[in-house]
Amino acid sequence: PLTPADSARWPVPGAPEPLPGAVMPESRIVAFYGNPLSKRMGILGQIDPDSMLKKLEDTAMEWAKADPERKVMPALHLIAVVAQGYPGPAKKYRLRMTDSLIERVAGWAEEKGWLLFLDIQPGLSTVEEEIPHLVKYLTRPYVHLALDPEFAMKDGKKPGTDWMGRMDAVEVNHAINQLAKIVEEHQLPPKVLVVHRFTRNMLTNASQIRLDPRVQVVIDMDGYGAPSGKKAAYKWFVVQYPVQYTGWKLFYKNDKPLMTPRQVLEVYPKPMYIQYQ
Amino acid sequence: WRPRPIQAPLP
Repeated sequence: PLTPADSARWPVPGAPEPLPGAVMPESRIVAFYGNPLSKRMGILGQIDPDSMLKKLEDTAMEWAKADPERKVMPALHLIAVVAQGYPGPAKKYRLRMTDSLIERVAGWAEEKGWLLFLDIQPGLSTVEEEIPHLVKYLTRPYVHLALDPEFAMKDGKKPGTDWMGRMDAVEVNHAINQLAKIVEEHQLPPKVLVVHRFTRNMLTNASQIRLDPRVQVVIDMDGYGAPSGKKAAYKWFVVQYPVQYTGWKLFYKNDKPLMTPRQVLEVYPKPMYIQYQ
Repeated sequence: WRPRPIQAPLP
């Protein structure tokens, strides 16, 4: 049985050992989520870039102090493909961010020595169709990937309606394979793949996700609300379906109260990826 | 690019 000391390596027996250059478990990732074009999608776009970068640095330090055993790798988590309420020219209900926007945020990460996550909300498009457009960024050592099943619409349902999207292990495995290929071809350190989850149905067949040592998979608990509800969601939708590492999302606006690093670190297993929206 | 993680100061 696993003990709290194993928490960082939680949970899966037989998961690949980290390769040299892997971010986790040596470092915990602390990410700011959002998009500079919107003040409503998360802290990344909510305040001016200088204050945001300073706030991320301060927040990362809080985490480093709360768990002195572990370094903290700050990250900018950009929604690079944004689900839309309108079909758009391709009728895919998603908007791809321009190169200049992605480069702007990449520049911040590059300058600081931090990570950049590119998040895909597919809308009516697919993971398979969107990844190729991000490859030119993913070949950089600091750029990683995230998938948002909530906005991966199935059966032609439109995002932003009562219908919740979902993703299957097949799509996650496709992303893992693409990332592994990029790591191999460009001799890069392992990539991190974050998959958001806050219900049972939004990620199907999680037990069939096939781990690869070149890709570290995080299932990120991204439910909001009171700490008790978040803990329950973590237990039922993340811990119940172990994949590799776990993540925990914190909402400045919708969490009441906002949990402190110390409080989050009381959950088992300890999340290795922390995101602030 | 070089990674620059943040570390807690020594006590």
